[in-house]
Amino acid sequence: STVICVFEKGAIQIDEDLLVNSARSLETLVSVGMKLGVAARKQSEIDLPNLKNCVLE
Amino acid sequence: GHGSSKSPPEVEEESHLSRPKQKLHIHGHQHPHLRRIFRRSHGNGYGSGTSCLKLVNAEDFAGIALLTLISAEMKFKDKWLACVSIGEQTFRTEISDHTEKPVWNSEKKLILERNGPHVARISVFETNRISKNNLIGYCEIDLLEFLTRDLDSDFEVFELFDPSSSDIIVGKISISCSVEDPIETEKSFARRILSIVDYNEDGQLSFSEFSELIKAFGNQVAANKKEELFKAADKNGDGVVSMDELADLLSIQQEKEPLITHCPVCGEILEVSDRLSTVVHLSICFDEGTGNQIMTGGFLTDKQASYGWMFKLSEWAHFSAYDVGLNFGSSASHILVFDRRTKRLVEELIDGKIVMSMRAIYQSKIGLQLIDKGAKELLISISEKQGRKMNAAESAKDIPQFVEFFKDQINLAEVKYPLENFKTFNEFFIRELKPGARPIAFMERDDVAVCAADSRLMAFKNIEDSLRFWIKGKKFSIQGLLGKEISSSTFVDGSLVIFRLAPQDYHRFHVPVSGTVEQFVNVPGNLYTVNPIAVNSEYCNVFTENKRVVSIISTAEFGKVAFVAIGATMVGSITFLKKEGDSVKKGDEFGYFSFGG
Repeated sequence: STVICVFEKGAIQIDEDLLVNSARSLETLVSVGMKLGVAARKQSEIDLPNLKNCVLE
Repeated sequence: GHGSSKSPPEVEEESHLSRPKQKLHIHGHQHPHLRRIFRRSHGNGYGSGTSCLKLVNAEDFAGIALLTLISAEMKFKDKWLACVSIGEQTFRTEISDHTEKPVWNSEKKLILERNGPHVARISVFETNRISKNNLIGYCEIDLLEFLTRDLDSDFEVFELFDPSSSDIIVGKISISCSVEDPIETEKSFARRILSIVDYNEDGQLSFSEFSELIKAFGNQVAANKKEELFKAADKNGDGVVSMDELADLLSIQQEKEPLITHCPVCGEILEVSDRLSTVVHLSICFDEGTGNQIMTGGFLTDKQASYGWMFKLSEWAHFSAYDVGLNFGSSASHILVFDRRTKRLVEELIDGKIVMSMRAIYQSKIGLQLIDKGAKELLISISEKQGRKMNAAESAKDIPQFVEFFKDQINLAEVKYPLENFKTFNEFFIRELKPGARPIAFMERDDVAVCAADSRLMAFKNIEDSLRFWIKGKKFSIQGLLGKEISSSTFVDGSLVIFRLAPQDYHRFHVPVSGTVEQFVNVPGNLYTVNPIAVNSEYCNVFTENKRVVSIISTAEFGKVAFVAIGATMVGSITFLKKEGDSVKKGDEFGYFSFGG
C-alpha cells in the first residue's frame, strides 16, 4: 500500500536530503512525524529581501 | 490424424546440419535423426524464418513445438477462430475476416514432454454477434505421429468433423508442426533471462547483474564461484556478458556442472540430469508462468491461472513463504534504501525469485497482457480471500511467526497492546503504537509538514521530476491519480511525495499537515503491487489504476493538500478514522490499510 501527497505548485519546500535521494532513484526510509518540508513563503516574501538580515556597510 | 499431404508452400530444406554436432546434444546423446527445415518468411505470418527441426525419432518427443494453424476451408461464410488444446495448454487464433476460407497463420508454442499428452484437439468456431462462439468442426491430431512421419511437406491438411456426428465432414484445416531447435530454445531463454536481470537495459550483464542471476538459480556452489563463472562467460574479456556469451555459458556449463538447480520464477527444484526439460521449464515459466496454468492465446482466466504464480505478483509473496524461509527456491535479493535516521544505506531483503517474477510480469508487455486478460479480477479475489482469512480467529496463530520473521524490523516495545490482545492477524496488522512512539517534528509549527507513514519515501518538486526519476507508467498524470471528481487544476505541476509501506511496517497513516478535511472520494480500481518494480514499469500504471481513496485537506500554510491512500495486492482495504469537516492536527492518526480487497 502507498500514500501519495500532492501539494500545490510552490506550496512546500521539501527537505533537500529527501529530494537528493529521490533524484538518485533511491527511496528514503522514514517514520511517521519526521520532518518532510516547510511551507514555501508567498512569492512576494521570496522576492523581497528580509530586512532583518540586511547590514549597512 | 486424418491428414492428407499437399505440396509445401515455399519450403527449402538443408541437407546437412550447419551447426557443430555437439551443439545438438540433448540429455547427453546426439540426435542423428534430426533434420532441419528452413522456411522462408512470407511476410504473411506463415513461417518465422527461424530454424526448426522435424523429428523422426519418438524418443526425442520433448521440447517446444511450434504449431501453426494456417488456414481452413469451411462450407459457408462467417468469421472464424480456431483453438488448439493439448493436455492443459489451450491456445486460440485471432478471429478471421468474414469468409469461407479463413487464414490465421497463427503460430503457438506448445510444450512437449516425454510421456506427456501428445494428442492435440483442434476446434473451429464460427463467431458473430448473435451466435458468439459456436463450435462447427474439430479434429484430433497425434503430434507424435505428425512429427515422426516422414513427409515431403511440413504442413498437412486435416478434415474437420461435425461435433454431433463424426461421419459428417464440415471443412478442412491446414496445420504445420515442428520442434523448435533446442539451441534456439536455449538462446531464446538466454535472451529472455538477460532482459529480466539486465537492470540498466544495455543488453549485457555487468558483474553485479550476473551475480544476481547466478544467485537466483539457487545453486550455492555456483554462487560461491560467480567471479570464476563470470570470467569463463566473458570470452572476449570486455568486462560484460553478452546474450550469446550467456547462452554459451548456460549450454556448456549446464552440461558439465549444472548452474540452474531451481527455477528462478517458481522456485521448483529442477531435474539437473534433464537439461532440455530444464530449459523448457524455464522458458515457459518466464514466458507464461508456472506451467501449471493454461494459456489461451495470451489470455488468462481466473479458473485457469495458477494461484501460486499470481501470488508472486506482489511483495506479499514471501508472506506466504516466511515459514519456509526467504531463501527457499533461490537466494534472497535486496532493495537498497537510505535510512534517514541512521544515515546509512540498508538492504531490504526480498526473495530473488519474486523480484524476477515481478520484473517478468510487470515490466514486460507479455506480462501485462496476462494481467489485462483476467488476472486483475484474480488479484482482487485473492486479496478479498486473504482479508477473510486474516479476519478469522485462526489467523492469530500466524502473528508470532510473522514477528519472528521480521524481528529486526518490528519493535514490539512500541506497540500499544501486548501480542495476546490481538484476536486476528488483521488486528495485529493495524496495531496502534504507544503515545509518543513517533515524535512529531515541530509540533507547534503548522508551516512544517511531516511524514505520513512509516515507509520508503520518494519526493519530487514537480511531476516532471517524478516521471524522470521514478514513475515510469506512461499514463501517469495528476488528474489520473486524483480521479474525475476532484479538479486537478489546483495541483497542476505540484509537488509529489510517495510513501510506500512494506509488509512489516506499521500500517496506520497519519495527517502530514494541520487543517480541515474537505472531502473523501473513493476511486475503484485494481490491486496491482505498488512495489518499485511495478512503479518503474512503463507498461504498468499502478497509481492511476489501483483502488484508492482521495482526500483533500485544506490548510492555512500549504493551501490544499491531496492525500491519496492507494490499496495494493493483498492489502486493499482502506479505512479512514476522520470524516469530512473534521479539523486535523499534523501527526493525528488518519486511517489504516488492512488485508482485504
